Amino acid sequence: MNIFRLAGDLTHLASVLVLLLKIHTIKSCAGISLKTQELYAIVFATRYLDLFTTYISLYNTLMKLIFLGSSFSIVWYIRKHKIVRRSYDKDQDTFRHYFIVLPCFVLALIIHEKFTVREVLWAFSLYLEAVAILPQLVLLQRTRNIDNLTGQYVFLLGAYRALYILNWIYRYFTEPHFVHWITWISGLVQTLLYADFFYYYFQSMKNNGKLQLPA
Amino acid sequence: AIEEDIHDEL
Repeated sequence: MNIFRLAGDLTHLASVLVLLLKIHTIKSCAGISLKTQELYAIVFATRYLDLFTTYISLYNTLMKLIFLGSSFSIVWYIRKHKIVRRSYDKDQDTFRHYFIVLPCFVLALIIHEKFTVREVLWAFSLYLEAVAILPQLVLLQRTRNIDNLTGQYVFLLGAYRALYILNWIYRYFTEPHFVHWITWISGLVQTLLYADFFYYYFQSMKNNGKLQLPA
Repeated sequence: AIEEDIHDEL
């Protein structure tokens, strides 16, 4: 495992911790999209299904369990927790799941590395992850005033994707036959979706001000 | 091993 990959995983872990911190200690999920969180839960459930069939490393197994557990508990908090759920911006978070899930599944049936259950689900989870952030970005745009933890959560998620791209570049040059177009292109698309957010995030850091997206 | 490589990622 190279340094970019490790840094990417740890950034991903940090993003989840920031979100759990916000929900658990402040008891608020204001500005957080339940749709995005549910899509992530589907992403991890389909991608990490091989948890019980193939063993890769203790690190791999532990991380998978953490991402599965955290994504489902975040969904539970927003839907069921008696205090947290009151802060959910339901009227603003209007993205339709099937507009995203269905096309991703069809695409996975057409484009995959191999026509096996594992590979089709793997491709599906990659396509879905690429666009799962969209409801969250739409919600940010609508909320305009974004609190620090929400801003940091989205920033860390974007940073995690950027580090994965560096990881693939590194692996391409150091490992023989390391070519994975499906992973790379969907990962690149996913990272590009953050470009706009990154721009305003750094702008607000430079001006030492609050993160605000233009209308 | 070549087919497995990408699946070590998260």
